[in-house]
Amino acid sequence: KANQGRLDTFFSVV
Amino acid sequence: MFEARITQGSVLKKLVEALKELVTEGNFDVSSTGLTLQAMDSSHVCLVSLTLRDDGFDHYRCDRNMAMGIHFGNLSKILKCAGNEDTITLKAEDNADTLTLMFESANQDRISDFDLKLMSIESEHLGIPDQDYSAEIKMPSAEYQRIVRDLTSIGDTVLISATKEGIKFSTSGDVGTANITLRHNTTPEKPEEQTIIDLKEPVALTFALRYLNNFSKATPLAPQVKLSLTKDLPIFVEYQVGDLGNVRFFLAPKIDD
Repeated sequence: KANQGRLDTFFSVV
Repeated sequence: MFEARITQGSVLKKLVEALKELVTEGNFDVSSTGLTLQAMDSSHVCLVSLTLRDDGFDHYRCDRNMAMGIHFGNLSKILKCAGNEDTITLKAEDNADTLTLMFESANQDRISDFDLKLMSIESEHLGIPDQDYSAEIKMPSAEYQRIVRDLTSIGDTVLISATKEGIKFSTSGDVGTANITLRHNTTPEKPEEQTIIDLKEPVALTFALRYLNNFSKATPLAPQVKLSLTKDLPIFVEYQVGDLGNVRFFLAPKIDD
């Protein structure tokens, strides 16, 4: 079963 | 002092209706170049990015950069008091703790003003790189809305696969399975009815339908929507709001264990 990714893991905080 | 006036006030009403269920609060960042908002949902799964350019307004003035913390449910309550044909003016003094919204009817015989209490919101700003996507699909926004709505009644997640055959949306659930394939179609005379698939390489990603369905609340804002996909990256869903700007949604994919 696939897990929901979080945006923080794809885009960095600026 | 900040002041922004838009004759077509219904656009603001539609924008807030498109956002308010995804993000409960966020900062309107205003500067001399316009108004922007970036806000994530509480679980940090999706992000809304709004850009309204200064020259898209009928009048725009901003002497000082400000972050105005908005509760979208409350802003929605106030905007519901504006008529669809009203001109809307947003106003705030520097460092104000309220945002004034003034509504003027088309024939100027009714003028109302509402003050919205502003909030102090600590928000993280994510850097979203400009990049080339493997697949970009422009399609009628009503078509996108129909697909995600129909699939939401069948399953919870959708596999979006873009190949040279077209773009396929697949889901499954207790009822059974569903597949909807859209093909490149530039036959309609009106550009807004066309489906244009720009494929650099095949890509397939899985997303939660609940969010994709929520993004389609922006349908009244634009006749077309653009979906951009790249392997292992969030989907990018964009609505152009006339000459005023755009509203963009990003949704993190489902990841295999």
